[in-house]
Amino acid sequence: ETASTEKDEL
Amino acid sequence: MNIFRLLGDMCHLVAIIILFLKIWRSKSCAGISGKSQVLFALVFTTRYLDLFTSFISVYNTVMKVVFLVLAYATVYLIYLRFRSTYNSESDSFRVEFLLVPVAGLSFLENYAFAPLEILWTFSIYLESVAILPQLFMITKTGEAESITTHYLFFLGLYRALYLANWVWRYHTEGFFDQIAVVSGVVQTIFYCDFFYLYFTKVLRGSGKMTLP
Repeated sequence: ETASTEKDEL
Repeated sequence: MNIFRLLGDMCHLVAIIILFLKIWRSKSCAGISGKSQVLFALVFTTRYLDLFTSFISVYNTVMKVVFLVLAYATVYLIYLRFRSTYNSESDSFRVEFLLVPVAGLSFLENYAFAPLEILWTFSIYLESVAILPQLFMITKTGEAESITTHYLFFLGLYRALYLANWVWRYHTEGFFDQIAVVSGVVQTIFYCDFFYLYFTKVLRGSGKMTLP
């Protein structure tokens, strides 16, 4: 899975 | 940003404002689980630490600040300002049964073993169970004021819209955040029973929701 480093969600 | 996520954020904001105004105007937090509100404040605190480390957008920053301020203001109203109206005996859910597994899991299942990442993971797992004390309190008292049910409706709808947002993002940009999606599904499932009662009882104009 894409490691969600860019956390652009609230 | 897509319409599902924007609508989801608006539902989340509406839910938090509904609850805050209900307590503030009625000067009472009867029927409200203070424990759930503390858990939500903890969710925002552990998730929004990146306020100080990374700037995403004005919208992102403003919403994070608004959520944090309203969450702590609601906890303040419940435990300080109107504490005499707080039903602590009905708010008896053992939150340690949520915090310990959630904390343990966030150390075991995360994207990176780094402080901010583990705290973010903790906030995602915690959010999926944070409403349980409130739902438990309603089953215990057997009823909920209609304004409280509207609060729960928008709160449940927000994460359901986020599920649509993740489907959209997967198909348009290949984005897939497994931890957030799995937790979001669990979180939304917890609301299913409530949604059923909400649509069959409250929207029929019966005002209060009384559990069978």
